[in-house]
Amino acid sequence: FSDVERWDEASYARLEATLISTDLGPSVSRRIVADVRDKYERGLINTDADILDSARTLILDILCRDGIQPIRLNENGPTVILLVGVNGSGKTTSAAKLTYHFRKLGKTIVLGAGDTFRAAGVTQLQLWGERLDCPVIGAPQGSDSAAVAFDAIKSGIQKKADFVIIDTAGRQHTRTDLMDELLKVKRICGKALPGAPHEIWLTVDASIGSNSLVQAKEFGKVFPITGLILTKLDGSGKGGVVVAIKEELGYPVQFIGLGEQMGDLQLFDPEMFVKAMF
Amino acid sequence: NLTGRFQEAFRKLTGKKELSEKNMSEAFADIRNALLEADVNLEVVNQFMDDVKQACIGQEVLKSVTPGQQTVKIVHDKLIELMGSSTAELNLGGEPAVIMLCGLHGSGKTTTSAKLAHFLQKKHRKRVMLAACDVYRPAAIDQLEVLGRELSLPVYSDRQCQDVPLLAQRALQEAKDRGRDLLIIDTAGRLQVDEILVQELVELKDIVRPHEILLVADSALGQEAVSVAKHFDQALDLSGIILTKLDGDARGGAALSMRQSTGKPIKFVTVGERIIDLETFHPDRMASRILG
Ligand SMILES: Nc1nc2c(ncn2[C@@H]2O[C@H](COP(=O)(O)OP(=O)(O)OP(=O)(O)O)[C@@H](O)[C@H]2O)c(=O)[nH]1
Ligand SMILES: Nc1nc2c(ncn2[C@@H]2O[C@H](COP(=O)(O)OP(=O)(O)OP(=O)(O)O)[C@@H](O)[C@H]2O)c(=O)[nH]1
Ligand SMILES: [Mg+2]
Ligand SMILES: [Mg+2]
Repeated sequence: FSDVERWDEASYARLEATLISTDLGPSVSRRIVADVRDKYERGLINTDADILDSARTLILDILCRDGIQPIRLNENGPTVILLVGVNGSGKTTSAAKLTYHFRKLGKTIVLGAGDTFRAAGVTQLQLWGERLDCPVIGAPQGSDSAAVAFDAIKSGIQKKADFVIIDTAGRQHTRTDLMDELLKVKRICGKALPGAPHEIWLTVDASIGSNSLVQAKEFGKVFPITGLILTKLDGSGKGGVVVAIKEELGYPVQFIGLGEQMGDLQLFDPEMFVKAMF
Repeated sequence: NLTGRFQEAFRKLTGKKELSEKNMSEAFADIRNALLEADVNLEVVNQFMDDVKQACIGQEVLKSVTPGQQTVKIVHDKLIELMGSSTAELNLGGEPAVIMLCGLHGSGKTTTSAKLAHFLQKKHRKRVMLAACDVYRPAAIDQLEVLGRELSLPVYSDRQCQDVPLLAQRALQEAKDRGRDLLIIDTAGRLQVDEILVQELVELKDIVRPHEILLVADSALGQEAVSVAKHFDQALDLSGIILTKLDGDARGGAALSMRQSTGKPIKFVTVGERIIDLETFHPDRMASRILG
């Protein structure tokens, strides 16, 4: 854009194309271009740098609205984090990364291998637990997922752990039976420890398009989602859909995944995210 | 849905003799928007809309349908035509035939290897062997072994071997020794822009000469679907694509993006987590889904 002398229809079309390419969605992209155009035509901004900055600022405003929400720490026992999301979105790997992240802050963790459905769902997290030297509560394939959550929390209480992170099986929100199962897992967490789970985070794969917004809406109908983990941001996907999710549903990104290793997790930084977007 | 929206836009066209660019600009904008909302890649949408305009302009307004219905039918037919046929066959002529699966992380490769094994065993009476060539992901080998046990199919694996092309070569030899007539190779997820890991697939291909190289892609992919398909295709010359997770409600515009940008056929889709949840691709169903 830097050689644009004055902004015309073609420049606005290019800006809209850039925004759409980040999976921001056509309607949010269109609206941002309209807002920026309005400022330009009213003489409030003049250069092409202004225009791009203005678009970035609009997006940043959405992401930072209502300030940064810190993790809701439990005063009376472990803080329980439940990880949910569609198949393959990065839940199990994120559970491992979160363990490493909190461990570096001096915290203790118990992991709940709640994916008792998929082949090697429990084994995968157990292997991570061995690498992290972190206890993992699991059960044989086919057993009740909610029971694993219950046992993991009880173990966390007994060990006086700072966090209990519960992994769940991937699922599509179109399966009402599986969404019911998730609600049951949440309820059983509350039975093990009143107030649990204190955080329910939805993993969102940065390569996926607008369906992530539908996922957030539908999972959010089962229970309040308190945050997102935007995974695979090391790939070519920009994850622009999280802007629409924040705007429509208010769910903030808490962490981003930048790779497959335990250290590849960062606290969400809205400014860095927007800079990397375009 | 799209037809309903067009009834509105096309009420204005009643009495017009022909479909012209001028009187259809609003309808075209609607179609363009529907495709973008379905996650079709922007450049693919622009190309498609040019083709649609060509097909629509100058057509006589038919008496029996509304111009809206007529345009949607043109768009629908064009989309089906682009999606390719539903008869894309697998080349299984080897001794053994080799199918290699590749794709991004979490797209469904490991579960699809098992589904494909089951499908081909039933349909073509193939004696399948699976090869666990994901040496990176924790429990990837375990995952395939569990699936192999469920299917009573042999799985070649070697937890001591980190050399993927060598592993695949040994799997192929094992398949020959055991009289298997089809080897399905599961590989690790990788970014299409990870040159080192893409090169690993190129070396795998050189060593085992697969008869089929199938990209396993999540049907919910966004704008990056073109980049994903093109990178894998340019490196490997794909023989086809398998779209996964169609039991979700993603509109699936990635199907059009990948098909249009590589010309490669979509051969199968998966519609759930059970072993039986693999079907041949239906271009007409996909077209309707994308148009919403
Ligand atoms: N490049 C990259 N890969 C990731 C990231 N997070 C997860 N993955 C990979 O994505 C794949 C799926 O990750 P999982 O953690 O198994 O995903 P999941 O949501 O638990 O999957 P299911 O339990 O089967 O639904 C694995 O290959 C991970 O290594 C990330 O941030 N970057
Ligand atoms: N609902 C649904 N889930 C699917 C489908 N195909 C695969 N899955 C699920 O998607 C998740 C990821 O599948 P995998 O087979 O582990 O994916 P992968 O490509 O091998 O993952 P990596 O090896 O980490 O790259 C698992 O939970 C599968 O059960 C499908 O068609 N529908
Ligand atoms: Mg998992
Ligand atoms: Mg796999």
